[in-house]
Amino acid sequence: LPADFDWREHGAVGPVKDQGSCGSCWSFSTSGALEGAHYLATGKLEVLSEQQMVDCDHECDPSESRACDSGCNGGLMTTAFSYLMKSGGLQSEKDYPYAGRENACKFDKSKIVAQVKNFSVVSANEDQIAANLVKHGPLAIGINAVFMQTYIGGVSCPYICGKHLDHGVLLVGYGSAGYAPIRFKEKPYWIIKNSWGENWGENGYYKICRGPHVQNKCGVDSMVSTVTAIHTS
Amino acid sequence: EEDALIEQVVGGGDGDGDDRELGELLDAEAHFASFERRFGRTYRDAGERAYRLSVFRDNLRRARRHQRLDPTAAHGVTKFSDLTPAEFRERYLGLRGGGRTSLASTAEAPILPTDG
Repeated sequence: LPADFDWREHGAVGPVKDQGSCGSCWSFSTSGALEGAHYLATGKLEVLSEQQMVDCDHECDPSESRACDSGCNGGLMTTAFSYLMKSGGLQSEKDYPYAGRENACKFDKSKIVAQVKNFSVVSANEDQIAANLVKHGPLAIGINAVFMQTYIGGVSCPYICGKHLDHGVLLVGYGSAGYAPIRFKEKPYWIIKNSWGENWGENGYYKICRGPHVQNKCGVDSMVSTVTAIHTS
Repeated sequence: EEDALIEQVVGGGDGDGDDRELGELLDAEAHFASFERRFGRTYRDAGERAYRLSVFRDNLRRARRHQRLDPTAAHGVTKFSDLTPAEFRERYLGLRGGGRTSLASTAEAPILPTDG
């Protein structure tokens, strides 16, 4: 495993987006993972649509039939991947732009840009997470966002943080150590792309500590999924 | 050395509490005015603004608490500083049914080699 790795340096990460006042983080995490997988399969970075999932994906979790993806009221990345496999794929942002609220479904199968080949969950082991990140591209992850409302920058490593997951984001890389503005402590960290615009955090990104002494900080290791895209010429 | 996990975060009971409270009020008003300019905030009327100022002041205290609990990051005023924690969760998160239980129906990724 490389000591540091960042998919942004390899062109596999699209621009930071803003979900606005809508609980659609799950669709941004899903589209970010598929953008990366599509890039690895085709060499092209396509900015994909979240609105298609907000409007059209009402897939339910097989193990929790009451838990279905529902636009601004929340969803899950793994059920979104399942929806994308059944619907045939995802349109581009350009063809199906984000509206920040749920509308009638306007999915156009003829305009599919990226297709899901398969997806799986990664065990809550930080080496396996890093290995799947390097091999399959950015990963869709859940996290507890309690410290993110006031986060400005640096490597977040709260003494105490809940493990209940309430936010979906995208894991794009990791660093071996980063200076924290206070107490100048070196902390290895995950690099996380958020969907709250570039004027939040570090240009839209969040860093949270990782490593043997702080495993699964804020639940960051406990809901990790990877997706593979169909190779199209 | 390990940081002290238990820190004194509540000030002493001495009489300077009122001055500090007054200082905090003035401080919050100044920060709030700059927050409104920076994020282009406008409120329906004076009542709504007064309420949002009180939420903002609470969030200044929360940011200070987060800074103590999370000293290797920087915490402070963000675009969400005029929202209560409940409003923030409701409007800007959106992960349903979290935790691994809802992943039970998804295939596990094969274990990858990580040495060498």
